[in-house]
Amino acid sequence: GPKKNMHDEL
Amino acid sequence: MNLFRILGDLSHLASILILIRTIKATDSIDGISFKTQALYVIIFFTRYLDLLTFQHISIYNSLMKLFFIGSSLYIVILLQRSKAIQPIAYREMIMADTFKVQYLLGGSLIMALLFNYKFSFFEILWSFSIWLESVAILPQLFMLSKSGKSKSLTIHYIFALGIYRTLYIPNWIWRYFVEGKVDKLAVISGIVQTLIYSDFFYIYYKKVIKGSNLQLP
Repeated sequence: GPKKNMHDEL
Repeated sequence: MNLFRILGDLSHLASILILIRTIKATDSIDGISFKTQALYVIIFFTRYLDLLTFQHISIYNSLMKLFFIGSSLYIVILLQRSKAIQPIAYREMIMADTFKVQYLLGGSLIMALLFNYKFSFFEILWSFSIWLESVAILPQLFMLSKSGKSKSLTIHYIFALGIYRTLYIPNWIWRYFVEGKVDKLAVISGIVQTLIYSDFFYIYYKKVIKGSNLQLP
């Protein structure tokens, strides 16, 4: 599947 | 999501709303650094490019990103608009805004090329935005320290921003222990940024609170 976005902070 | 993170995001939101509200309510741009605000536009546009990839994390995350992009752009437009409405105030703002931002931009680009999670377009721009954010307030602080005057608008704005930065640190400590997650680049640049703010708080404390500049209503 597509790579999950690792930057979950703003 | 933990309490520190939510409160941090909310104080970030509050800082922007304070700035917009005061510009609109008082029709004044006095004491605001155009350069700092322009840097925030660059920061949010380069960091939130992931909106285009549609790998969205949550509705909260995407909405906040859109808010930060939109509001930073709106502030710069408000400041630009004052050029026609208040040409003297606009000129004073630009004249007082003497910090050399090219060093901040160049330094952040070098840091991003040296320190990133992956040598890719998105990751380098993300890292660039992280480093740039850590120093983006410097033109504003420089302007404030030069003028010596403590405009309540800029003080409230910088205070709210400083609280946001400070709250992200317990958020990272929480995430390290609870989620076992640590974002090294965000933590290092975040500490740099918090040190810059704490220097401001220290100077503010010495000058304004201990000095005679404090004027109570």
